[in-house]
Amino acid sequence: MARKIAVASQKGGVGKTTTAVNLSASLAVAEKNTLLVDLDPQACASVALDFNQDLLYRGVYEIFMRNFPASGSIHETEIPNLYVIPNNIWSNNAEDEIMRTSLNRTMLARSVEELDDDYEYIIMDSPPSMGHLMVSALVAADSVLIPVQAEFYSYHAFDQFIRLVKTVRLSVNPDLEIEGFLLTMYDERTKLAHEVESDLRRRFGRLVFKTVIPRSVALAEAPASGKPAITFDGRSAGAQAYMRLAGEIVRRRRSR
Amino acid sequence: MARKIAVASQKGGVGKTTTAVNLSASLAVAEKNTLLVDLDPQACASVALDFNQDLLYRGVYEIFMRNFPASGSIHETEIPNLYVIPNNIWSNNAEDEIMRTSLNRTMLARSVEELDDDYEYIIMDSPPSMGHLMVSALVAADSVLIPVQAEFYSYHAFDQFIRLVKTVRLSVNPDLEIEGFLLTMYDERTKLAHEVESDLRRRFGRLVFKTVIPRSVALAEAPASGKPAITFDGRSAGAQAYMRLAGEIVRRRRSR
Ligand SMILES: Nc1ncnc2c1ncn2[C@@H]1O[C@H](COP(=O)(O)OP(=O)(O)OP(=O)(O)O)[C@@H](O)[C@H]1O
Ligand SMILES: Nc1ncnc2c1ncn2[C@@H]1O[C@H](COP(=O)(O)OP(=O)(O)OP(=O)(O)O)[C@@H](O)[C@H]1O
Ligand SMILES: [Mg+2]
Ligand SMILES: [Mg+2]
Repeated sequence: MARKIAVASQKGGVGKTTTAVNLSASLAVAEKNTLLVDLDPQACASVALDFNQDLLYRGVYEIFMRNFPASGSIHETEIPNLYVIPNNIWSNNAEDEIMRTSLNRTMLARSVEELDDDYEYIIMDSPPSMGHLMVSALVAADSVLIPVQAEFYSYHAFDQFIRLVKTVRLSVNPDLEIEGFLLTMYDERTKLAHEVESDLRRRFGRLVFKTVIPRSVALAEAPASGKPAITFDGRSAGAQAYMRLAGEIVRRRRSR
Repeated sequence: MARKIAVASQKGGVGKTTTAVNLSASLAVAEKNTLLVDLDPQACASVALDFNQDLLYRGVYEIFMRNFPASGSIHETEIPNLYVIPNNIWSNNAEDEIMRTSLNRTMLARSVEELDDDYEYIIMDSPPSMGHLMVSALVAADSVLIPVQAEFYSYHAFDQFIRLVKTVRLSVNPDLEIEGFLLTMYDERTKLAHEVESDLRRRFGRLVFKTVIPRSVALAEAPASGKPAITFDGRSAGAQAYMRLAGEIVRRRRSR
């Protein structure tokens, strides 16, 4: 039975893609069969794992617009145990189609259900908006992992996102849990980071991961190489932090 | 005749709000009558200028959903010559209404037209998505200012945004120009930043602003005080860079 985790926040640039890619890679390295689904038309997660946007391959487009089974869009990566459903909405000139049609928000949920026995974790990267694609991820997920950049705007936008999660829980996905809040791009030297952290832990206690992701150049440079940080520079602080996060998530699951 | 500039990019966290707020404040300090319109439901620009989200005031909601004239939603700020139309979509629980209705994308354009003689600059902050609110900004604008974070994902997502601008130009706003590309959160020490900058200047030449916005803690800390960087810490590198940017935009306009 796969644990389906949506990595989501409507605030932009808080580390959703960096988390989805590096958490998936870390789970795979820990020998958990993992599938990463890229629901963001920007296709940053796809590119980070070397899926060149100019090539045509099956992906998320076929699931949403052609109602094909998800299994037809799955691709291997260089990393054992890591598989990807890339985003190919732009390469199919379909962004308008997606925006216009009132997507059936349970479509993704139904198509990943058939993969439940093949994977231990299904990680979904979502775009920074309240649109159909993000809501589809929240409907399909067992839980949502919310990256929180330790800065003012990210913390301010946070309450809106919690309200959205509650609305999805009340309407379409009553079992949606919060996997946890993850502090990202944490810079020890700024007082802002410490203020956001202490406020977050005060309000949400154990829901905040012990693991904090530091600001680490390797995490910003790895995507250009088409590799996750663990294979680009395994000893970097960023890569090590995501390995710790994977460990924390696996341990929490065992004790549920 | 107001110059209407949309600050936009579908990539999240690249400095759209930081640019919209600090450029508007710098133009006002340079004695140009300036109106900032916050089209992002996250309302980060509104909060950065001390519009508390718990209070109810007229804003963008009345323009889009009640078709009221824009002049009824304009508020003064502490800074002379700087006015704001705040975002109040969330405080009206209207995010679903906005997502569901097929907003008339020319609504904003028609309502800001009546303000043409009152302001020299109208700056629009937009959300990180391809939805109605961002497209409305591109339809209403004379030009678009595109922040580019000097990092891999931001540079990769860039080509998609240029295609969107061209589509809007071909369909609804044939006069839409590119005001310029602005390098943001520039960290001298990383080779990634230098690589993105030299590639951007090679491809787009004069369209790339000479002014580069450095990574500056004052820009990240100012929003918590409800003030733009120029009044929060006027001597900071961030505040000075946005003053230079305002100067560059005013000079370019003169020489058109
Ligand atoms: N811990 C970190 N240290 C240094 N850089 C980071 C870190 N995490 C993310 N980044 C960089 O910060 C930028 C924003 O991160 P990312 O693109 O993952 O955020 P996002 O939430 O997915 O953005 P979007 O809202 O556009 O989807 C990227 O350039 C990324 O490489
Ligand atoms: N030059 C800078 N130096 C330091 N921090 C910066 C700078 N510019 C922006 N920031 C910080 O980086 C974060 C992202 O910036 P900002 O919120 O302005 O981006 P955005 O593009 O408006 O994001 P969104 O896509 O969510 O609308 C914020 O926390 C902001 O305070
Ligand atoms: Mg992303
Ligand atoms: Mg913003």
